[in-house]
Amino acid sequence: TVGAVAIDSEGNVACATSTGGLSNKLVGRVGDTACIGSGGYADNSCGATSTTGHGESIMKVVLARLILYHMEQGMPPEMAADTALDYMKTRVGGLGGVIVVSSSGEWAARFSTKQMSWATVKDDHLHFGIY
Amino acid sequence: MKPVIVVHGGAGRIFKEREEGCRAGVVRAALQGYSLLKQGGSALDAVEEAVRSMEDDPHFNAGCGSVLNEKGEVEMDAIIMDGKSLDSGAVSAVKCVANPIKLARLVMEKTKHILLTESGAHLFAQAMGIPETPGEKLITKRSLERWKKNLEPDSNPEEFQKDLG
Repeated sequence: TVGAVAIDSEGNVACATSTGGLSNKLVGRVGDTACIGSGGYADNSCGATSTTGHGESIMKVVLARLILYHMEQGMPPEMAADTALDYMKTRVGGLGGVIVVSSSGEWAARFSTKQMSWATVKDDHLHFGIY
Repeated sequence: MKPVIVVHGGAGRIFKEREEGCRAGVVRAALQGYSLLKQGGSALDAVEEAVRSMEDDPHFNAGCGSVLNEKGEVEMDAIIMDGKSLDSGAVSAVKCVANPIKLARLVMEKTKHILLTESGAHLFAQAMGIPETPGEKLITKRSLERWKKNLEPDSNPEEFQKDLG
């Protein structure tokens, strides 16, 4: 799965996610990516998220929207992402990763899996990682 | 507002030999998206461009490089969302499209719907003039090998993917 979130100079946020799904999946199986609120969500009033991981678990907790809910309650993006990923792991045993950008330009890349490749650019500074 | 972009290339296992390719791919995608933002482009354009870049990169499980279903075919899903209007577009189980994210954006902008699937998405792609990409062109040697390995009698694809997200 691949994904992106961004905020532009006018303060508009957006998200995009795309995937080939699970290896050897049943024909017709659709995971979280295409489901609004699970594979991604964007709202200028709060921020934008894109998810990756075990799709059925992500759909059960509606992960992307859950992160924005935590941010609406006052959590910064990193804490909101970790809280939502912890909930998914505890509640349904699912692992995954998320990227987040808030409507004020704060960002986070968090994951409960062993790895997730990610990169970000802010103020012309590039950051990236895998572990 | 200063523009910001964040991208991910998936939370699956990344073996050592693929690390550099994945790292380079996410960096390229982030820089391409950020370049659009710096030129005054919209967040929507930036995320579409970043995802398109990774769909075209065989290191990632999307577009070219997608994993295969039980029949050995590529079936892809994609979504895009605009935080200004809450408009969203998505496609699922699409097969012969090089960039599902572009098709998802067309669903958002050219229809009153949010999600088109399988044959309906295929018809819509044709109506929008999206060129058909033969499924074989989206299949990489790595995804074919993974698919074959998962079909072996002693394989356990679910166990293999258990801790990978």
